[in-house]
Amino acid sequence: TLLGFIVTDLPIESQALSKMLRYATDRSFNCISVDGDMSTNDTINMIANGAVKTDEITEDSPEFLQVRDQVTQFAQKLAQLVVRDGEGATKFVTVKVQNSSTFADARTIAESISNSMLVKTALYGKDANWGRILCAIGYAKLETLDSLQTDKLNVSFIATDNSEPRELKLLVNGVPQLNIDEERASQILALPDLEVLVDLGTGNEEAQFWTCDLSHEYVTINGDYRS
Amino acid sequence: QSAKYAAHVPKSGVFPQGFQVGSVASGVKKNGTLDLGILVNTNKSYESSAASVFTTNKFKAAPVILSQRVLEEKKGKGINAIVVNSGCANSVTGEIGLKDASQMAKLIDEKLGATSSSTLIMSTGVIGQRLQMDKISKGISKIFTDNSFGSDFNSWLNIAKSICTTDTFPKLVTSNFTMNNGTQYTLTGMAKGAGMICPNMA
Repeated sequence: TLLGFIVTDLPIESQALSKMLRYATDRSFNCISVDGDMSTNDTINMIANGAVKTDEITEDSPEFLQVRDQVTQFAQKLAQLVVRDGEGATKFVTVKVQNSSTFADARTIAESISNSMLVKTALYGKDANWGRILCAIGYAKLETLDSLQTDKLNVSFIATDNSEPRELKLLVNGVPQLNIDEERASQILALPDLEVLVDLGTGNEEAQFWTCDLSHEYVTINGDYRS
Repeated sequence: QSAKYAAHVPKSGVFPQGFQVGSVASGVKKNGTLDLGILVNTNKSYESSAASVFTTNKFKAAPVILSQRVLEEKKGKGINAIVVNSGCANSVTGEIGLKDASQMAKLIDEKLGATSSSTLIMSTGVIGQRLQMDKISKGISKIFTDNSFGSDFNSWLNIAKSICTTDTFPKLVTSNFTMNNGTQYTLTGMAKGAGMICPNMA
């Protein structure tokens, strides 16, 4: 279950606060996956108590978008901590889908990869199994295929420790890179933080999901929760 | 686990004005750790605003249903407390669960002297078990009677601990921001979650 709250001392009108929280949630807490399961209790509350003396922020205030974006970045930090503490997790993985024709499609594809048990076990096993990533992209529940054209698709692993080469290309314009540097792939997959980059090449929208690997420990924890 | 704790749990922080938090080990959790927390808004110069996003799971737990009702009734205004408990999710507990959740909120509203519902509720833990209301009630009373509320770092860290289940570290984030008009403000957030995590809240 995900529970949380965010509080602030700004005065924010209730409808504006609701819009801010929804926007932030759609780009943070709704973009994380540990195991693909949705709880009956997931809740994020936000309270603004107005203890700071300033004009109330409404949707028309010049500060509205700035505060909304600050709340979003803040919510992302909090949401990412949940993934870092995923049951049995040894890796924190950012799945970034860019150059999509719509935000919704980018998000759907990122979610599909993030929820794939086979992708997650491969990440745990440090196996550069890009075929599973492609498979998860292929069954993503897109309403149309406008965003997904196989000859424009690029998939890479990205190192997050400043080592070079930072990007290891797995698929370039739909063509698998058969001579992948397996040693470099193993180095990247051994990192506790890494990124899977998917470039759809069909537009300008992007979305990110944050996920983790799936380890033996996850089964140990959840085979004995209720008792 | 200790490495994760060291890497992700802050050692100090600045917190927003006008909020106080308290927590207690009520005994719902078998291991005697913190499992009940209350946040209250103490600022009276402005009627607070509140908003929430909730699970879209068809089976919504009692605290979710109750909190939705409170927010609708109050139109997102005048919400001055949040109560959280861990160890029991009060989920799939039917009318009795709703009654228990309502009682939790009512106990706090009474302590705060609220004339209408002003408390949101969150519960986490095992599904399909009834809340041990004797322990929860005593715990709520204890926080108020002992005046366990504080606005210091440890009080905030403890409330973040009080909603942990299989979490290996409490999740507490706090930051100061400056708006373009020069006004400074603070955001503080806490979260819990380690498993059953793929929210789609609305």
